[in-house]
Amino acid sequence: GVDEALCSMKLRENVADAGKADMYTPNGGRITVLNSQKLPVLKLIQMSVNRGVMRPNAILAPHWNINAHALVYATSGRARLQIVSNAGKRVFDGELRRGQAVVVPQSFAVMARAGSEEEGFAWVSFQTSDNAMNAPIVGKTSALRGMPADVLANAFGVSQEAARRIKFGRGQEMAIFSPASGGRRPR
Amino acid sequence: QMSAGCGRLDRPLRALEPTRRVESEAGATEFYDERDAQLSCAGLSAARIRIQRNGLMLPSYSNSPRLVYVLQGQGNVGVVIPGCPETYQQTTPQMKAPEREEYDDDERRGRRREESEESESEGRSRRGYEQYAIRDEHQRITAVRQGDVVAIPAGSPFWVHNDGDQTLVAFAVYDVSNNANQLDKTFRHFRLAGGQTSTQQGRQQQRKQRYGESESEESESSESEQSNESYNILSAFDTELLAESIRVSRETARKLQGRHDRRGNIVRVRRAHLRVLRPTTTEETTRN
Repeated sequence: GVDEALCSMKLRENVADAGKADMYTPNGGRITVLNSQKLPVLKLIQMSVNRGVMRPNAILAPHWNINAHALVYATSGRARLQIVSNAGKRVFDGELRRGQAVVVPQSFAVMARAGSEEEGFAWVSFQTSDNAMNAPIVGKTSALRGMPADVLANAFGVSQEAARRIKFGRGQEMAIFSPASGGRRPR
Repeated sequence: QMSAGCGRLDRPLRALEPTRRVESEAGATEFYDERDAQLSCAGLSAARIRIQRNGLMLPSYSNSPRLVYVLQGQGNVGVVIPGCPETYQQTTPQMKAPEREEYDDDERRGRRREESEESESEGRSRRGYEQYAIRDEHQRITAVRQGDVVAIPAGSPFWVHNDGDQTLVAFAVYDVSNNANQLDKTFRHFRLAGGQTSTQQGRQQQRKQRYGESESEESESSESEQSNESYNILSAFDTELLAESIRVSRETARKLQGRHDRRGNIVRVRRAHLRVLRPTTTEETTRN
């Protein structure tokens, strides 16, 4: 059975092809997920890969990785990246440029904004689970969106109106948010 | 696991008491010493949570799954499973007609009038977030009472509200050695809201409780209290970046960060009741 199970297993998959993107917003960018559902050999390796491309000034939605660490390698452009620990301390706040890598530990909150240059920011992220999942904090199907507005109003000490803006401000956007103006921002 | 304290289990075991206490505006959380040999060997961590009447335990998630047993009282628990849809919804009355159909002349005239009114109200609502015609939506809420066990997966944020007439007390066990946790075998609490919390930890008490601690370590410990401070995870993000990502004002973003919030992890709800969407008993018994 080894022959059928392993020897003929598909070992290669392209994630740079824009047409294969799993998440896409015209003004924001795209993310392609490669997990064991697409490439079964990853179940053996217990790892997965994400490929992301962000347009200039686009925002990578604040989120955390639920079940894996991630090593993020910048392939082009630059981004300002912030990573926050459970103690609410900023453990990384800096620029990630092409050729640089940083580890985002499991459960740590992370957010990024692509640079304002034409090339924006592109990265490849290696995760330590074959079916890595992340949890967005805001936007569609996010943590804050999944809670009643009154819970947010009491939790943050804001009005009902503000609580609903927090929940619905990003509408149906997810993963990569378009920049506020839709245009270029000074660096 | 053997290297994490199991080697010392040949000594007599003893009952544990909480060693750390986090006080909040409307309750407290008492943690057991996870460095105790019994707990570290088992790869577990534990806490007792007290939520006063109308108290709200703020949303948070952790690096390990947990089981919670309700010792006393009743309340509502909202567990947000990442990626799942908001299945409890309340929509505004200004919903658009689902589709265009054939009408006779009278109906068509009436329909045009309705559509014109609809577009006016829609124009008003589209100035703000109400363009979605949703007043509120959220994931399922579970009512809990004494004797219930609640399972909360790793990385899933949850909140708890005590809507009963007595203090809600629960005992929670965290499986830090679970496969879902790839960090170290330490319980890590990631708070999504609330301000700074201080953990008061009586070292003398902790020393008495810790199993297998050597005499020399004891003599080095001070009897004074130790304070560990933590903040919510949004507090460390750049305020402007956070405001833009959520598309709210900087002032609202600052409130999300809660840097000046001193209420702790369990806060008192401002009104008499927390307004959440949930089916009522009468709805459940309504006939078809």
